[in-house]
Amino acid sequence: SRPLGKRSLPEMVVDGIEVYSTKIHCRVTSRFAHNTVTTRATNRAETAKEVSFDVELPKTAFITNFTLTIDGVTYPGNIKEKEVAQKQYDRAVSQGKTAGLVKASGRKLEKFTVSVNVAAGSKVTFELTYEELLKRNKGKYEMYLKVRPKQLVKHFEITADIFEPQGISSLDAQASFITNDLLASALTKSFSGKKGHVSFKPSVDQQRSCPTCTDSLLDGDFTITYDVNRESPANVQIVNGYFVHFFAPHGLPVVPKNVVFVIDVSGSMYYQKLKQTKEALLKILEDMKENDYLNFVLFASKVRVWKDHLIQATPENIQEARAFVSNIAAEDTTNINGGLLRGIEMLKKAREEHQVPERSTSIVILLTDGIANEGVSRPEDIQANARNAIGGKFPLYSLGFGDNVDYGFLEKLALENNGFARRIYEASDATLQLQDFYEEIANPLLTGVEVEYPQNAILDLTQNTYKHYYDGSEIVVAGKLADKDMNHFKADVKGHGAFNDLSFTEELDAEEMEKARQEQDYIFGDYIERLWAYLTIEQLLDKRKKAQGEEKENLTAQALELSLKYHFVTPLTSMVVTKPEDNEDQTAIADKPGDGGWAPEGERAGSAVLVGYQPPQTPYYYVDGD
Amino acid sequence: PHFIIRVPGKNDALCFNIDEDPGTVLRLIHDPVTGLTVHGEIIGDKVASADSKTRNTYFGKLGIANAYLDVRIEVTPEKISLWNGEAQSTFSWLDTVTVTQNGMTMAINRKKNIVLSFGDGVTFVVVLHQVWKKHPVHRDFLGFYVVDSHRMSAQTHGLLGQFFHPLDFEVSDIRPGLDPSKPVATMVVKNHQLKVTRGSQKDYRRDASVGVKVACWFIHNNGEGLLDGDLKDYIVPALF
Repeated sequence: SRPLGKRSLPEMVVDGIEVYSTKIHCRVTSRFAHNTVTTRATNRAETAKEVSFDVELPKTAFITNFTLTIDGVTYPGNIKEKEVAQKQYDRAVSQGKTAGLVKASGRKLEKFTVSVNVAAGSKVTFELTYEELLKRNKGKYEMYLKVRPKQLVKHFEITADIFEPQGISSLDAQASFITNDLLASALTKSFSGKKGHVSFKPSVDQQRSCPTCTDSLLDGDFTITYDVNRESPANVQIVNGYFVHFFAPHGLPVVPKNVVFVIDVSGSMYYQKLKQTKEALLKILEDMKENDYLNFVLFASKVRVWKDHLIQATPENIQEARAFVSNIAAEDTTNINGGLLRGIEMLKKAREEHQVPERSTSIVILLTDGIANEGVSRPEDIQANARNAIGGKFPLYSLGFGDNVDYGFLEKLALENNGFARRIYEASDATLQLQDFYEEIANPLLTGVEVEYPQNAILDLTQNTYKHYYDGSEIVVAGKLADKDMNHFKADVKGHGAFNDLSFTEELDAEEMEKARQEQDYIFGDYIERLWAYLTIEQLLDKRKKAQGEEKENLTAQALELSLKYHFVTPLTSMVVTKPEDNEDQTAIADKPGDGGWAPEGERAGSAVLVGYQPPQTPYYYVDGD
Repeated sequence: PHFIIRVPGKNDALCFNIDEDPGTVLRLIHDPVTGLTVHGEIIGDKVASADSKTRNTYFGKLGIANAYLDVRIEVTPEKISLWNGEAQSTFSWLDTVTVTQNGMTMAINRKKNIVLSFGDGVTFVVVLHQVWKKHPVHRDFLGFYVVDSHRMSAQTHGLLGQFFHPLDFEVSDIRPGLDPSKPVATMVVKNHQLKVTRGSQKDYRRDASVGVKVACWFIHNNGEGLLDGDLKDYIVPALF
């Protein structure tokens, strides 16, 4: 008699390797997502083979663990300071050995790739864990997963368990590659009270791109979106001496905006980029509210303006603005400094001369595709000029268009002025990307938001002042309680609304705190501490981008200490997995790039080893955490 | 709903009920000088009683407007809406929030009350009375209190507003009533002679569930004789 064993279909073995299981399990507690990707494979060939493991994870996520299990023996990952890890990595790479790293991959993702040699008949398990704080945008939290198995997988599964103490108000899951048939049978989603669940489990036949095909149709985006109940504008959760305070009021009128669009119309914007910009501006103009004010500053070698001062967005003025936008043409060189300062001055003058409503907020939106080469062109000088001219009075948002933009410069420019930077990818949906960005900031409900806690009660607070609170977003503040056993918690949030000043108070008494403690049995207990650490590191890294000298060193040291303590792969750390008896051959590194460099979307795993740690052949390929 | 009128000069209080159909909107306060108007909409129990003597009515919606500030506030047991002109802000009774703007402060105290002050003038307190959600008969309702009413103008009128001016009354011939704990008497007020009953009503400003007893002279028949004019004079078509 023959022993019973699992039989593999030949079509599921590609180049000798059978990937028999890929599972993505997401656990979300209070917006903090803990995701584990596990792939199990067997080398069915008669010789040793290389097995690859690719995961695309959100840029906002930090890897927290990576383990490799070969024939039942597990090799865990160790977080090390980047420089220490790099020596090991360099040694492996210089010998042509296996090494893995994370690199930018498209708009929202970065890619983790690692390959190991597996002996004939051996089994290998890869397990990657990453964590991120889901951010609320336009009224939804979004968890984004990239699904791209290289072959048919016997057990393919995505599951998400969501626990939200405020209660879940909506939950949805969408897959870009899914057909209606697959949707009906392989995807389930449900929520009730505080718990939500999503499961996507296609059978092997459902994975086939056609009934007789052996390649997979699973290739695309899998997105889970949800929101929580908001009976009250704020929610505070306290676990093990750490707290998190979510604040997202709604039902408030929109604060009028004074917007100056500072637009690059230099030669490089010619045709497609300018066409997309104009389309987006025309749509944005449609969405402007009548009590908003606006103007356009166009810069090439010279700076010119639509109007000498800000104009109210009346239907007549919007009509005129549309005509102006339609006739924008590209020309000449790039004078970012000139355009920016003209826009900033215009906003300041409008406020000083009471041309705009007293209760309104001012915003500069800079859109450029290139590097300054006219007028003041040193990035540091432009940044200093903008910083001094704005003086912290209003935010500046930078939109970097295309591949050749100096994104690091634009990001610093925005961060120094209480804004943020976005890349606009020059694809067919660039117009939508621009509109999406505008919609995010189009509806400020509060300005000058300050979150206050009783003095001496709180330690190590994350950012607690914000220039704006936008409709559909959420302010998150976390910290440590001075007294772990305190039984009363109070927080005040102050802000300026469209017509009035508002002061929200959130209080938790002993009874509510005890109720929260009881819920900890269900959730993973230290999530608030990790959420606090994640948020602190993220904000330290942002501050570090705009800091210099000793301040930068201090920020780096603090971020590094927390990254090591909480096992986060950040731009300052790397994770090293070493097989003890053969450490030269089996070194794998999980690393995190920043967005300072540019990796074209076409770059894939094959070039992963080439970039980041070896001197780049051209700056074009350079991707690194710094 | 029941009304309690404190009469400081007499160190006593008057009270009366208004029994109107649910949906009726009453003018409680109107001050043409300060521009303040308060209207209240009546609600009944979940199960309506056909007999007007046994049915309970309450205020289920209050509309407070200040014409000069172009501000309107609508309060229901579910939510609080504030309009500045056409722009609306909505708050929940689960909020603890203070809204301040030129000439007005509104403080919502989570699940308890709203304190609404207009400049250095009058203060209104709206109290939330919550009952058990699954109560077969009763429903949540609102209480309305006026503090520093003397700061409103002499031209203030309305079911409550008419009592913001000095009021005099005389009570005589106090005698036992049908209920021994509730003596009856004869009251002379606003040139009317009325039969009144001694009783008590509750002030819920401090605690919406317990309340403080306020002894008062109860005027029967929808305050007939105490109120200026006819009850119909106080019925208005809408909250604003």
